[in-house]
This record gives sequence, C-alpha cells and structure tokens, in this order.
Amino acid sequence: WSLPLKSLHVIFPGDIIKNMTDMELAKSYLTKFGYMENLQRSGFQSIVSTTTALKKMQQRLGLEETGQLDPPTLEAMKQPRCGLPDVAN
Amino acid sequence: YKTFDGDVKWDHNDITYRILNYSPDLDISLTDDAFARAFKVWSDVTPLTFTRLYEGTADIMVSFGKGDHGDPYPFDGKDGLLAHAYPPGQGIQGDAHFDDDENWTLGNGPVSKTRYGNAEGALCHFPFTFEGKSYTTCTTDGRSDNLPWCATTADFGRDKKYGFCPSELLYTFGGNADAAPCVFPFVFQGKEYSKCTTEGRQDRNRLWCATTANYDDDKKWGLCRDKDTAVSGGNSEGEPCHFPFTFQGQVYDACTSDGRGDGRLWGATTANYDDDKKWGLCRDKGYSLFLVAAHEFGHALGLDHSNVRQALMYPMYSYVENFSLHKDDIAGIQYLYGRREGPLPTPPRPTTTTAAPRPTTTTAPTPVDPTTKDVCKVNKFDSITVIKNYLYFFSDGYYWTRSSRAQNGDLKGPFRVSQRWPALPTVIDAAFEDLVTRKLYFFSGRQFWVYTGQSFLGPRSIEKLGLPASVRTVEGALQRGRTKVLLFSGEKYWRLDMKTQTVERGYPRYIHTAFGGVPSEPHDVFQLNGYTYFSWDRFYWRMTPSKQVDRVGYVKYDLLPC
Repeated sequence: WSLPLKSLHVIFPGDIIKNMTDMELAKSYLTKFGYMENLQRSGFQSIVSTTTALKKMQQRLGLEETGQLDPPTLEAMKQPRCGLPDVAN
Repeated sequence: YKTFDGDVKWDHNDITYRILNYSPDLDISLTDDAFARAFKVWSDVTPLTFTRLYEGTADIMVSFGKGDHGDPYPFDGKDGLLAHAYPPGQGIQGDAHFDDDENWTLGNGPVSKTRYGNAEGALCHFPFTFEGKSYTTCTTDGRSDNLPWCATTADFGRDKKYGFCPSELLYTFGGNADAAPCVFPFVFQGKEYSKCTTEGRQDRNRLWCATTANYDDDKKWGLCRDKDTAVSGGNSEGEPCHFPFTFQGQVYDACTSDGRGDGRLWGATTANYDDDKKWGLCRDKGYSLFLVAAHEFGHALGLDHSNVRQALMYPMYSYVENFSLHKDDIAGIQYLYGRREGPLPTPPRPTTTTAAPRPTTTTAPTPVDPTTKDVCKVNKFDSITVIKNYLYFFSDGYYWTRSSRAQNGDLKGPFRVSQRWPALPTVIDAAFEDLVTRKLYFFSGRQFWVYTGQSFLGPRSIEKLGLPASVRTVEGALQRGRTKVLLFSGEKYWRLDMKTQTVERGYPRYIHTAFGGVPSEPHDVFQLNGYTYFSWDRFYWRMTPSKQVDRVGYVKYDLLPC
C-alpha cells in the first residue's frame, strides 16, 4: 500500500483528441452560439474583441460579467447544451 | 425568459406533432411517453393541445439524427450539442432534432424495458445481484442461448423476477420485417454475416440485419438495437464491451477511467486491449430525453434561451429528479399563448361530465371538528390508498391523511371529501394515482371519476375500462410499474393498461393464485413503502416484494395513532 501511485495515461487509437487551447475553445463557442458573429455584423468589427463577446455571453448565461475566460465561464462552455445559438443570426 | 424576434408563435392552439424515427437507446414506448410528457409540461400551463400524427406533415416533426442530418446545423458526436429545434413556422420551422450520438435515457443511467420473462415488461433494476455478483447492465450469464437478460428487482436470487433485454435475437425495429428477429448467419450481397452490420448503409452508423437467411433474395431487414453494453466512439462503435478485459496487464471486470485524463469510462471490446487496441466509451447516466425534449419543444413553441439558470429554457443541460416548470418558463409561454383557464381540453365523451374548477376548492382543505368523526372509532375504512406520498383513509364522506414515510403521529383530518373533490360521492371504494399523468382515479360502486387538479371527468361506468357487468365495486388498486394498475374486486383482480385505459386480456385472475396468504376478498389493497397491504375488516396483511406475508396487524394501531 505504500507504493507510489503510478500515473497512467494512454493515447487511445481513434480517440478524438481535441487539442484545443482554452482560448480556441472559447472563440469556437462564441462564434457557434452567435456572440462573435452578431457583434461583427453590427459594423463595429474593428472594436470587436473576445472580451466583449465573453461579456455578452456571461450576461446572457447569467454568469459574472468579467469579460475574462475565467474558470466558471470555461466550465460553462464545456457543458452539454442545446444547439440553438444564444444570439440569433 | 426571451422570445424570438417578432414574438414568433403558432397561429393556432391545436398543435400536431409526429415522431419520425426512434433512438436505439430507449424502448419505443418509453420514447413516446417521454415526448408526450414533454409536451404536457407546456400544455399544463397554457391553452395549447398536442395531438400526435402518425403520417403526413405535423407542425412539430420530431426526429433523431447524427452529425450531418439534413439541416445546416450538424451535431457533434457524443456530448456537446444534444439537440436543437426551430421556432414556429412552416417547413423545417417548429421541428425538433435530437443527436443520436448521445446516450438517451431518462437521465439516471441505462433504462431497459424487458420483454417476455415473468416481470410483465417491467424495467430492469440496475444494479441487480445474481449468484453473488452485481450487474449494472444486462447479462447473458446463466444462459446458454446468449440472450441478454436482467432482473427487475434488486436481488434475482430472492425475487426471481426477470425479463429479456433488447436483443436482435428477439426482435428488430424499423426496417420492413415487422420487428422479426435477426437470422444469423445471413447473406448480403453474396457475403455471409454472423452479426449485425453497418455494411450497405449510406449513413454507416446504424447496425442492421436480415430477418431471413438471405437478404439478397428476400429483402427483409430490421435495425438492431444497441446493447446497453455497446460502446460509443473509440474504434469499436456499437460493439459490446468484453468483460473481463486486460489493460496494461491488469484485468478489468467493468468499465474504467484508467488511462484517460478526462475521467470518462471506457471498455475494451476484445479480451485484451494491450494486444488488440479495440475500445470504446461506455454508457454513462445519459441525458434525459424528457428534459431535453421539454426544452426543445419550448423553442418549437416560440421560446428562446433564458438566462435564468434554474429555468428549463436555460441552454445548458442539467438533470433534475422531480421536474417542475420554473416560473420564468411559465411566464414566457403565457406571454405568448396566455394562461390555461379551466379544465384540460379532451375529446367529447357522451357519458362524461366535465366540470370547471371551483374557486372555493383551490385552497387547502380545512379539517372539520375531530369530534365529528373520530378516526379511532372507524372499524372498517371504505378505502385506504397512497396519493402523492400520503396515506389516505376514506370513510363515509371524510378522509384523513398522513405522510407515507413518517410514523403515524402526523395524522391530519378529518376533512370532507366534498370539499377537496366536490364531484365524488360519499363512499369511495378505491382510489389511485396514475404515476405518469398524476391524475387521480376514484371508484365508487360501478362508477369512476378522474381528477386532474380541480377539474374532473366522470362519472363514467367501470364497464368503459372493460370490467364486466358482474363487478359491483372496485375494492382496491395497486400500481404495477408506471403504466399498469391492478384492480381488485371480490376474489379476482384485473390488470388495467393506463395507456389504453382498458383491462388486459388474460384477466381476471384469482387473488389467491398471485398473492398467497392474504384474505381471498380484501376490502382494500394498497402499496406503502415497498410493501403491499391487503386489509379486511380491522386487520391488514403486509406482503413483501417477494410475496411473503411478513406481518398481520390492526389498521388502527399500526397505521393510525389509536
């Protein structure tokens, strides 16, 4: 029982390894559910930032509006959900 | 809540829906029921009705699909996106699509409805024990014919209740063979197959088989249902796990998260992962089809996503055991369609009276002076039953209640039956709650009434349920699963199918043949905390789930604080 625990990690063949960084995941999420697209369409493309989109998403989902990709926001993005965009396009 | 731009909504209140196909994860009847309940979530609070169509175009077309499924919004495999639906309108508008790469359940693990066996189609009980081993899925252990089975109670050794799990060896679904079982081996395009295959299918993701020995000649086929041990993803989609299997030199008897950084359970589909590298993800608790459908139907009726986390229309999925619609959702749907007023609309029934709710009965019932009617002086109750976790004692126009879980010290009453259920007569012979619709059924003499909240249907003749003219009273009612109820009268009992609202063929049966050791003509039959109680005169007989009478006592002293 006193043996050190062996960390075991296997790359399974055929597994879909989503090598996405958190920021890539966030941008994909914000685009897929309408937050980025909507802002770009509004004609203010130059000032559109991920921060703005994040704030919009946080506000829409009842999260604290930090504009940052904080752990609660990232966690929310990983949750199973309805495919309908949150912001209509 | 939020509605779609322009408050898009249906221009009629009698909405139709059609289920185009089914997921292999859930029995068809469970799927139908989940969708019906999901629609009812909305029709309970707003004046909409939902009628199911079996052909043609319905307002809401419901379907399961994987990945690219014919609209511009492909699904993404297991987890992630679960479903989507379109706002009201023509064509694809109003339709609801469910991702068939998900594991659809009722939200709390595998749900397998059995067939054959001796459990009358009950759901598998997971986990169950068989010869000292615990099983969380169906098994072929103990059988030589390779048919998967499960126990429908926790302990097969004690209760001996079992049924067969979905298997292509018993039946198929879809296809053109009227659910006939697969025939193995079968020939398809000159090649012999000894198990279900995805070969020849354009979608490549549904297992099928021929139901005769030669598909090329007979063209008869059906879809195979995924076994509940079948894996998803990995490199062995649809194959069952192989237990035990070896991984990194260790032997595993169940799915494991070892070797994965994401904590997901996986299993090998051959005896040795190290050699064969064949694997897939195991079934988890799955997603509640009912909850997801209720959310999607909200979209199909005109509701957009809410930012209230507890609301049904919040975009993220979370499982809740006893669902009730959040006030935010109610406000949203009533903004579009208004409030439900009066009783639920039902088709006209000539022998039935439908009454509007009476405002005076919406308040909590007020107990009458206890000296008016002393519960301890009642020798024989008209009826004893459990409704919404409360034990009800009916006697001559009055009733008392106590929590079915607490001891008998919390007795409340007497209340007047007429105050709570104004349409009912003085004597209630039997009553039960439909566990699916939550409607209350009351029997008196040869008539019965159905209450939904404060609205009711009835009186109707018990002959409408298929009971013969010789039955003078229904003395007791006992739920069997979620859709069956046993009705007792005299020495006999009948099984009522709640879906068809008629008693089934093969009945009546004699009480003593199924329930040994209890009075042959009980006055009341009811279920309490897992036991079945038969009462006669002042006494009761308590029967365990394994049908052993383990106690005989006095109603007054054991069930009431006298």
